[in-house]
Amino acid sequence: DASDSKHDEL
Amino acid sequence: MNFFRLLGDLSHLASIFILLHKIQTTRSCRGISFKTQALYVAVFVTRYLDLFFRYVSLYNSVMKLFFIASSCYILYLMKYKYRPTHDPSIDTFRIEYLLGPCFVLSLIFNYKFSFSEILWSFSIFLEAVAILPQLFMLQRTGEAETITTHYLAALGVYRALYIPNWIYRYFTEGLVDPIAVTAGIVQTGLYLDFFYVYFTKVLQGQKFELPA
Repeated sequence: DASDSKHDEL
Repeated sequence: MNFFRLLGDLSHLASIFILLHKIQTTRSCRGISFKTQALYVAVFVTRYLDLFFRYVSLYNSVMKLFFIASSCYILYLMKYKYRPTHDPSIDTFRIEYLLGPCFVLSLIFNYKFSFSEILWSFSIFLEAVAILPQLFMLQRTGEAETITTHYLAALGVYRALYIPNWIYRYFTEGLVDPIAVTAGIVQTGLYLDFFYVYFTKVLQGQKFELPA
């Protein structure tokens, strides 16, 4: 789910 | 984590060490755009705010802290320690033309209309164009020290490697991050001219010189 994006990249 | 992303991150790390090495061995920040470096501080600070409320991994946190700390340190070196070696008269790109549109874009394109998500989007868009003052400066002077070109190449390779990383993640995890991918492709595209000269000249042992 995009609204819950984790942003695990730098 | 996959091979491409790890290699990309290592390339990013390498670029910072090359830049620090350049500044410290030549005792000069000649040829380096202060504006680009300042934009990177803005990029890292706005993106890595999530250090305070989201834990991904030790790797992730350590890298984030390193990128914030090293970018601030580089700014310090340029602003104070090696200030006389920085020539603002050739570092003339108007960064408000980058900051404004990136801010507007982040209000339109984000994954959630919240403070942290808008800042995250802003940082992604800003990173994509943060190199422009540096490339503009290069264009103006028409030449660069070899070590500076290694720095730029490592920085460009870092973003280029994120592209196969996204392709890999799409196939293995079904994951797509349209904001990061779009901005990342633009960002990598900005390096194409530079890469052309880097690969055809610098890596052949010639000086980085743009045709007059």
